[in-house]
Amino acid sequence: LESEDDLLQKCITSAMPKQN
Amino acid sequence: PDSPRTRWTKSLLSLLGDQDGAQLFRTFLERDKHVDTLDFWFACNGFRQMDINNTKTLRVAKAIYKRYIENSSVVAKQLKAATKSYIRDVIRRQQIDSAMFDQAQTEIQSSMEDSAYQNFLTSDIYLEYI
Repeated sequence: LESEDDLLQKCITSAMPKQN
Repeated sequence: PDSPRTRWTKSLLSLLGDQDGAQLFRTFLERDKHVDTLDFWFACNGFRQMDINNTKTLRVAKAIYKRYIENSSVVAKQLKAATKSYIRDVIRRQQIDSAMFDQAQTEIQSSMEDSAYQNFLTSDIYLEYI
């Protein structure tokens, strides 16, 4: 089971802009 | 294509939608110990994209709440009391929805637009970059 911290980090990263 | 300066001075959202811009703004906020406001803003966007029926989504909602809202973090300090208690109630009842952080995100975004973004555009880190 992934930790809440890992899930949160993935959530943040998923929303960050990708290559311009 | 537009220069970074042209893209980033349009609006906070144009800055945050740009990979290099978001990264530089992050570095700027780290110096001020305000990077949590940016991470929270991205977390809200990421949360809105999650499948509300997936059990992970409730865990992420709880993680966002614990990390940024229930304590006296830099994010919590900038949110209205009513906004925080609304989110607390949603978490307690476990009745999450995709828009549950929208109001909080709007408040944080306004706060960034009024201060951190303006300060960024006159900061050494930005001026050196452009």
